[in-house]
Amino acid sequence: PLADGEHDEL
Amino acid sequence: MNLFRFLGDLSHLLAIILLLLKIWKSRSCAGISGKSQVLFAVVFTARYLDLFTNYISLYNTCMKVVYIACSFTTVWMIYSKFKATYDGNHDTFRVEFLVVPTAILAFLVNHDFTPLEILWTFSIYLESVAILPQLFMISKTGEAETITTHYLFFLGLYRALYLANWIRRYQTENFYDQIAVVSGVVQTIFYCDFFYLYVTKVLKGKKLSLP
Repeated sequence: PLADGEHDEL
Repeated sequence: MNLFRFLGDLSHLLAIILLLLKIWKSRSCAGISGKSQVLFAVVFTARYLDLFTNYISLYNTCMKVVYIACSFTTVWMIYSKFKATYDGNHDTFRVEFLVVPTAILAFLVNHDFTPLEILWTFSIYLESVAILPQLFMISKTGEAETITTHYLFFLGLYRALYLANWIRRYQTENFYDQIAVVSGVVQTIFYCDFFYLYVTKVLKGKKLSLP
């Protein structure tokens, strides 16, 4: 579901 | 964000702060692998370059800044402030054996062939093996201070909790990141032997020493 190159975790 | 992820982040933060305080209070970094700490600083730097390109949340931004700041402070304490106490003779793991293969792998197996994405992938691969110089040092000296073992426990627990987070995310959001999951499993496996010693020795009040 995330856009390319996007990471929502640490 | 689910509970596992949050507890994982807290565990990670606790580990980092525990190490920082241990070195600061005892004014010594004996028994700590400077090489592992440099690798973690590289990991955070390579991964959190997205601070400049993507905004996720205030929580994410704050945690990233704190992780980077703590990590560089630790490296500075080991190689500058308390350099005299650094146990370089026992910190002999060849880091190029970790950095070179993970860098090559990041170029070969990634989500997207762009500089930031390759660096992110490299940081994930490198993190999974970055603790090896520390574990190697402990196996070489045959012992670790109890506070160092608490640090290692929370550092290992963090990725194990992330595994639970990824299972939860797959169930609830159908989200999974194969690179992170496989590396996270590898990373957690490296800690299993240590977890065993931690539970059977340290939690029973004994010092961690190897036969």
